[in-house]
Amino acid sequence: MAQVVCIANQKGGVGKTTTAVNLSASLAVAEKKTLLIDIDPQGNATSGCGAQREEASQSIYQALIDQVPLKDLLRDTELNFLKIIPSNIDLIGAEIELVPFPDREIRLKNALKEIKREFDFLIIDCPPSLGLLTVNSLTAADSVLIPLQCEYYPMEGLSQLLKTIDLIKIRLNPELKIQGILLTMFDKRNNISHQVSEEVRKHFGSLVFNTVIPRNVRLSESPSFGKPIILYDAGSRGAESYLDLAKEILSREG
Amino acid sequence: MAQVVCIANQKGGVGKTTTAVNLSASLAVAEKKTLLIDIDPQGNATSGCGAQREEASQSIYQALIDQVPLKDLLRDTELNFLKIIPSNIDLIGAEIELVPFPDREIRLKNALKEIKREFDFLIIDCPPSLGLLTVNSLTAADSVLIPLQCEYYPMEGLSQLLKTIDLIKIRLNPELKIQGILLTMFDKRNNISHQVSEEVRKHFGSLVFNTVIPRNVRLSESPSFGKPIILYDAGSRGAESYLDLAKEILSREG
Ligand SMILES: Nc1ncnc2c1ncn2[C@@H]1O[C@H](COP(=O)(O)OP(=O)(O)OP(=O)(O)O)[C@@H](O)[C@H]1O
Ligand SMILES: Nc1ncnc2c1ncn2[C@@H]1O[C@H](COP(=O)(O)OP(=O)(O)OP(=O)(O)O)[C@@H](O)[C@H]1O
Ligand SMILES: [Mg+2]
Ligand SMILES: [Mg+2]
Repeated sequence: MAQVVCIANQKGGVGKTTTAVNLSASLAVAEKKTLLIDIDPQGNATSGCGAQREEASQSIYQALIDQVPLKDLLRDTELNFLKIIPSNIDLIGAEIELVPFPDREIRLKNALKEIKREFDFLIIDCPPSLGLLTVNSLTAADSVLIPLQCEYYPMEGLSQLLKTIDLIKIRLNPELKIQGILLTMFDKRNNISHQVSEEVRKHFGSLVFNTVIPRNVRLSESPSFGKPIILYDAGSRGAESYLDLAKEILSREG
Repeated sequence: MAQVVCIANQKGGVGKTTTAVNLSASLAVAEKKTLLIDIDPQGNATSGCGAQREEASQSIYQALIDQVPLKDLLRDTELNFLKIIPSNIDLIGAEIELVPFPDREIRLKNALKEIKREFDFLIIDCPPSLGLLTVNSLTAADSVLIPLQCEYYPMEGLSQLLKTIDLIKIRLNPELKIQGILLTMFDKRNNISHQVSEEVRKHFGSLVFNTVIPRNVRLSESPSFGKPIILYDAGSRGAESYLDLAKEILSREG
């Protein structure tokens, strides 16, 4: 049963792309058929997996605006069980171009229908905003995973994000559930990391993953080699923490 | 002569808000009349200065959409020479609401006209996107300051940002110049910080500020007290580096 998981948070730099790339790679290593969809115009998930954006003459943009079938946009990665649908620069204009379409919020959901069955997991990396690209992703998703950097400004934005998720549930996607809140860049030497972790667990309890992603320099190095952390440095704490996350998600599947 | 400086980078979490708040505060400490404008729906610069977003019944949204004069939106901060125009949640819808206006790209530029003369510096904090809010800011600005986190993904987005700035210069704001590229969260223990710094200085030479902002935990703590770093911990390396940045910008004024 295919699961569509949207990685979203309008706060910038909280680890959305790092989570999308490395969770996808960890699921692929566990031999789950995984599709990573990069709907962020920055295209970081595309390059983080080694796919080049320039070559991406066709991208998710063509599916959203020109309704090209997703199966024609699939590209291989270095991992057998991981495929990607890349992003490219055209997406920058997509938010404004989608406005006049009557079905502007459900174009991704409709595009996913014909391909969903071929995968166990479809992971969507979102841009840092609550615009139409993120709305399309939340509407197409079965669940949303919220990366939360252990700092003050990211905490501030959490209630707004949860309100937006509620609105999407009421108006566009009643099935949408919260897969979980993932604490990222946790630095045990900083008070603020401990404060944020305590406060989030107090307020959100079991919605918070047991797995915590530590601040780990290998995670910020691996994108420059176009490789998920599991292929760049499998023994690092960064790689282990994302394998743990994949295990935690798979164990919830039941 | 009033200078409008736009703090922009579509990559999330690179230090736009931290730079906007702490550069504004440092200029105010140097007794320059400074206005901080928060055009990011997240409203981090508003809370980073101690202003509460809930109270912000009126915000920059009213100026952009309802054309309320900016002088009616000014609010005081703890620093005598620093005023702020806050953001609030209404801004989330602004990007779509602005689309039908014929003057949609120049509404901020027009709003600033009647207030610009009262200040030495007007600093605009932008959201992590290249949508209409950032386009309005680039069009209203005399110069753009680009914070660049010393990591791989932020480097990737730089060429796209520079292309967008060129487009704005051609179509909307021929006077726009690049104030500079500011290296942020520099960690001398990480190779990647040194690599990024070398590469950026090689490509962009004197466009890169001499001042480098170090990774400093006091900078990520001060927003939770609603204070710029100069009021939270004036002796910290974070506070010193933003005072250095203000001095460098003032010395360029000539
Ligand atoms: N656990 C970690 N340890 C160290 N560095 C990290 C970690 N997670 C992410 N990073 C680095 O922090 C930066 C921000 O992460 P990332 O780009 O994944 O966030 P994002 O939420 O996708 O950003 P955006 O909002 O721009 O899409 C990147 O340079 C990344 O390499
Ligand atoms: N030099 C620094 N040292 C340590 N932490 C920093 C530094 N600069 C910023 N931070 C922290 O890093 C995070 C990202 O910074 P900030 O929110 O200013 O970036 P931004 O570009 O404004 O993000 P967004 O794209 O969401 O608007 C914040 O939690 C901030 O407190
Ligand atoms: Mg990202
Ligand atoms: Mg910001």
